[in-house]
Amino acid sequence: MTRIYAFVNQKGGVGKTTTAINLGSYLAKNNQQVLLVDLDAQGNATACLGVERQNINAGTYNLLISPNARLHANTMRSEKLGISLVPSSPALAGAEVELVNETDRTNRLSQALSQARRYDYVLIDCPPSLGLLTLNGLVASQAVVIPVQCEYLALEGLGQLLETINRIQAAFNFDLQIRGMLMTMYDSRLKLSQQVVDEVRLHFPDKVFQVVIPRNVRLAEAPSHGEPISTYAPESAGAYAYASLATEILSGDTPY
Amino acid sequence: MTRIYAFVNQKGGVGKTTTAINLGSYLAKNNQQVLLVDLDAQGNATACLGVERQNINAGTYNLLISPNARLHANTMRSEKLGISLVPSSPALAGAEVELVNETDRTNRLSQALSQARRYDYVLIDCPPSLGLLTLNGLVASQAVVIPVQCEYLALEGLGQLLETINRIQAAFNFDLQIRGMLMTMYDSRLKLSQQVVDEVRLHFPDKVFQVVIPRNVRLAEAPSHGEPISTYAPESAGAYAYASLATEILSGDTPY
Ligand SMILES: Nc1ncnc2c1ncn2[C@@H]1O[C@H](COP(=O)(O)OP(=O)(O)OP(=O)(O)O)[C@@H](O)[C@H]1O
Ligand SMILES: Nc1ncnc2c1ncn2[C@@H]1O[C@H](COP(=O)(O)OP(=O)(O)OP(=O)(O)O)[C@@H](O)[C@H]1O
Ligand SMILES: [Mg+2]
Ligand SMILES: [Mg+2]
Repeated sequence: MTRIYAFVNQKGGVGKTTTAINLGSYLAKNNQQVLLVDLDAQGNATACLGVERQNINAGTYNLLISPNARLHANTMRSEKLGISLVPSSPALAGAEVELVNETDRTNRLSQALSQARRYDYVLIDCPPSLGLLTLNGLVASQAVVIPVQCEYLALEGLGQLLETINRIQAAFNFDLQIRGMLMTMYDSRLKLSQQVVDEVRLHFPDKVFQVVIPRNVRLAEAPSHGEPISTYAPESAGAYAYASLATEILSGDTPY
Repeated sequence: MTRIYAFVNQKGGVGKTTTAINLGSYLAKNNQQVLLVDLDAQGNATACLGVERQNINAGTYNLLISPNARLHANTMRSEKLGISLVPSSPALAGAEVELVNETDRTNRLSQALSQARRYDYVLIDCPPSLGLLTLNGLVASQAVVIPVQCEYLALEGLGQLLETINRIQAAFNFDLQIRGMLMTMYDSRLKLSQQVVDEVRLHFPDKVFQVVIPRNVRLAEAPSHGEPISTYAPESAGAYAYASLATEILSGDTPY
């Protein structure tokens, strides 16, 4: 059975895209069939995989706007990375307004992903907002992964995010779970980092992944080379952390 | 005459809130009357000034939803910091949907700020998106300040942002200028930081502030104390950088 996870946090710059891309690449290295969906008009996940946004005609925008669009026809394949991608395009910026009067506007992505049975994992990279695009991601998913930057302001928004997830569960997607909160950009030289980790583990016991992703410049460099960390700098601290996250996820997702 | 600046970038976590708060506090130290408008449902600017979001009844949401709302009645004053604030509240998350069918939905903030003549500077902190709230911020402003994090992914979105600003100029706000791009979170130990600064100065000569804001943990700590850097750690590298930005802005804004 396909597991569909959304990477969500309305706080910006906390590591949603970095986590979706790099977790995806290590799940693929563990022989999982992985589909990445770039649901952000910024198109960062698409850029991280080296795809030129201007050349894209198909992709997430099509899936949302044309209910009969074929998933396969809107998916690109990277043999080198063993990952498939539904790319973002600049047109996605207009999708929220275009869908506003459609009755099934929250279900468009979930309908499209009903054709995703061939994949073991579908990873949806959401924009930093709680608007209609993120709502589509949450309705389409079985669970969410919440990257939490090890900084004070990232703590502020967690309550609001969890309230929103509760509302979505009640109104649209009864089974939506929290797969886990992932602490990101941990800097061992800063007291602040440890304080935030301690605070999150205190408030949300059992919900926080064991792995903590360190701040590691290789993770910030990899996007400019259009590669995930697993090929750009496989021996870096960032690579080891995301490889362990893939192991932690796989061992927790007991086979059906 | 009042100068109204919007702090905008749809890329998340680049320093919009940090810049609005800290620039505001140094403009106030230079005897300017400063009003901060928190246009982000996350309410980070409100939290940075130590205001508990749950206690807020008035604020930005009121200004947007009730066209006859009085600016003064929705403004809080911090004598200690010499700054006034229109706070965010959790209700702001619903404003975009509530305004969607209003014909003047893009002008609500601009109408409210017509009552802001007593201030020398109005600084609007925008959310990380290009939706109706940010659109209200851009329509209400004379100019934008664009924080650009010294990382590759932050470069990716600049083109899209400038296109959006051009569209806004043509359709809603003919006089909207770019006051400047501010390089943020510069880490002198990383080649990546300098590469990004060089790239931005190359593509946008004359548009980039001389001052570059360094990565400085004091800036990330200050929000948990509910104070700007000017009172939390006035001798830090982050404080000196924002103080120089205020000087650069004041010397460029020739008196009317
Ligand atoms: N562990 C890390 N160490 C160092 N840099 C990182 C790390 N994780 C992410 N980054 C960098 O930090 C920035 C923010 O990360 P990213 O873009 O993945 O966050 P995001 O939550 O997807 O942002 P947005 O809210 O804009 O979608 C990027 O420049 C990225 O390269
Ligand atoms: N120069 C700096 N040095 C160190 N930390 C910084 C600096 N500027 C901002 N920060 C921290 O980085 C994080 C992101 O900054 P901030 O929240 O101001 O960005 P933003 O663009 O307003 O984010 P959002 O897109 O979510 O609105 C915050 O935790 C902030 O405290
Ligand atoms: Mg992202
Ligand atoms: Mg902000």
